[in-house]
Amino acid sequence: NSAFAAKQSYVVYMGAHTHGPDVTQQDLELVENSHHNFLASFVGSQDKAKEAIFYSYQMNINGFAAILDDEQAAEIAKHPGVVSVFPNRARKLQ
Amino acid sequence: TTRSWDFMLLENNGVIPSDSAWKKARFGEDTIIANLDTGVWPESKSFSDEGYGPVPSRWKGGCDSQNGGVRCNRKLIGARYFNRGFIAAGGNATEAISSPRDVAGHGTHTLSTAGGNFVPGASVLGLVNGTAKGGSPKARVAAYKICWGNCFDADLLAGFDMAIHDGVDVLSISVGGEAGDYFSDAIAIGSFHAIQSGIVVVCSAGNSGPEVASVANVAPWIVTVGASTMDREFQAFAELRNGQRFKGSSLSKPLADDKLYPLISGAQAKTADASAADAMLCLAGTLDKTKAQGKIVACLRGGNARVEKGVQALLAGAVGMILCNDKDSGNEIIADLHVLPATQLTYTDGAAVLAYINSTAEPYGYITHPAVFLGTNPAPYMAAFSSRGPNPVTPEILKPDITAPGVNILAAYSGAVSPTEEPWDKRRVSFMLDSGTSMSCPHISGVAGLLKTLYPTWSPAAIRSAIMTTARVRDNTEKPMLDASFATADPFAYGAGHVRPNRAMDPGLVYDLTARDYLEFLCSLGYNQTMLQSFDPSNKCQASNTTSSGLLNFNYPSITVPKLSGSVTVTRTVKNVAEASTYEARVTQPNGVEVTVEPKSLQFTKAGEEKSYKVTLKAQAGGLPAGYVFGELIWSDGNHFVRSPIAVAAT
Repeated sequence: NSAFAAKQSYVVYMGAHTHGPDVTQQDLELVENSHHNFLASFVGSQDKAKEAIFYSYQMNINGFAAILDDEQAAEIAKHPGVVSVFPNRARKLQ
Repeated sequence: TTRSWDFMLLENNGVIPSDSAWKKARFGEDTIIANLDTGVWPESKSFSDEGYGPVPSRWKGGCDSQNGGVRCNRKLIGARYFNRGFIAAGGNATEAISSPRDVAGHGTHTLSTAGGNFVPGASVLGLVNGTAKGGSPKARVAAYKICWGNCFDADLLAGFDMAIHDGVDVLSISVGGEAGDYFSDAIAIGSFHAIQSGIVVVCSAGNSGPEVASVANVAPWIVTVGASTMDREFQAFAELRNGQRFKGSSLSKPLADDKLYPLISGAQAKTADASAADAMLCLAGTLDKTKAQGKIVACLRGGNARVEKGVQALLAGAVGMILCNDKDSGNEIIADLHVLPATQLTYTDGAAVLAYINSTAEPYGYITHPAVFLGTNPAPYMAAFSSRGPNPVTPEILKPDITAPGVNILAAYSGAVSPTEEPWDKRRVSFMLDSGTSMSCPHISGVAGLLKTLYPTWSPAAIRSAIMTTARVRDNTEKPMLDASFATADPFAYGAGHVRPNRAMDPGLVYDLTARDYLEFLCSLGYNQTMLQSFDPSNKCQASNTTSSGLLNFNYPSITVPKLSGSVTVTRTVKNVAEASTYEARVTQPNGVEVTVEPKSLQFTKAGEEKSYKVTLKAQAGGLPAGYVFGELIWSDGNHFVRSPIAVAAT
């Protein structure tokens, strides 16, 4: 059934980065790879993780946005390195 | 904007001091103000770089110029777009043009209100003229386009991440949603990171008022802004054949002929299929052309957009529209660029017009041409739409923090969209009037920009404190500020009060907070230590603070006790940011609450010195009334008046 589970976009928030504010290109690549590696352990492969992630927040905010199904989102939320997982909701101009 | 800054800078004697906030703070020179919004219209004169020197060397940002995008100049120094969240959520990719260019108008309006140049000759369809002014008119500005109709969390976070990296000083975010858990809320998360980099984050309180507990963007590291009126009215009268005359508000063309026209209510003009209630709201398809043709239609506010009602009336052949406020909207009348001659009336006046129509065999009326009046009173009063406290997430923190002008605000607009946003409306305007907490928010961002120029080392909390503790709670009649219903408003509507930029530049004392204090605040809320160590590995919650006392003692410039049982003592610490002086405490007690301050006097011998005091709140013998009661604490040395609202409710 999980193969047919509805997928939607989520934000996976992981707190702050260990690198400082003067971020280098190498830092950014390391962060992106770490996000791919992290998600691969939930979705089965690096390729699937790369396909699912549409933002990798690399500079100040640590986390990524990805297309996931509800079960995957719930599993990721249990990981101790994850602060929160929440749907990519719409907000309104005021 | 053409009036709001003058209105805010006026002192009690009706004069703008020569040493105003603008002059004192060098017009916000070289502070970098950015918004997260619908992008920017770079050709606007509000963003011309004439007279500007080189871009500050600390700036790391730039502009996305491909696809008809935005080229940076020395004023508009950044423009980026983030649309992957919109597309991932099912948004139409062709709508999400890969460019930060504003095709909606909102982002251009808010950015120019916060940091736009002075632009003489600003006009909206010739109906209103003046010099458009941003709050920090010499600031540099940047736009991060994250809204494509709606604004998605994933794009918001991408915008925050980039803006923090690029080096903005103030972030203005006129976006809202339902308040919820801080770490499941992209604006709360993004702003938490921003304040750790010293960025002041200013957000709209929301347009869900006057419903209680409707306020959004309530995290204590955000400056949350409500909306109120100013002393300018666009008066267009509704006149009835029986001699009655009602003052309304509008920006619309006059009626074709100087004569009385037949009047009809939306309900009377309903189609066979429509309900009277829907037709009274002038919803799409509810008005019968054979009934409305050639008449002035009276519509009730609510259900659809105000301008949309005029569109429906016009489609039904009406020559004019009288828009009657519903009860919740009270006295709040807004000057809209209607597509036909129109005026909007207060609830009481609208009810009188409807009563006339319903009780008269052949009702006739007229709408006068709109005219601008300045110095009207009372002003300010709270907009009905402005979202209200108490804070639905952490009731110990009063929200909103502050109010600023948010009704009928004139500012720059996009050249890609009409004033009605209807595709068939081919009108284009360089400036536009708009209303909402979206419009009040950038006023506070502009003031924050001035403070950042004047005090570059101040923390975001100190800047917020200066804005809050110097605000006023009286209107231009020197009476307590009112709600849109003209009942007395309270701090759940206006927070600390209406912003006073001149006073904010010299607050005397500030309530400061560090990033560490915010982590302690989160400890008090019960967030676990492991989670908080993802921000700072050395973070350890102090056990004594993991209770409500940690929340009550959080060094906020307001004091809120949502569950007073017996008595409670709260602690605050103030930092002197002026010369040596002695401050005395003065309290206005909330009804049924005895308030004592210890010590009653604080002596400061130098700038930067900090002193703590305790406030004990005790329910009086007769007990507290139901609901919240309000008071205030003022520390004054005779020159500075450092005011904190107090809100208390019984358990």
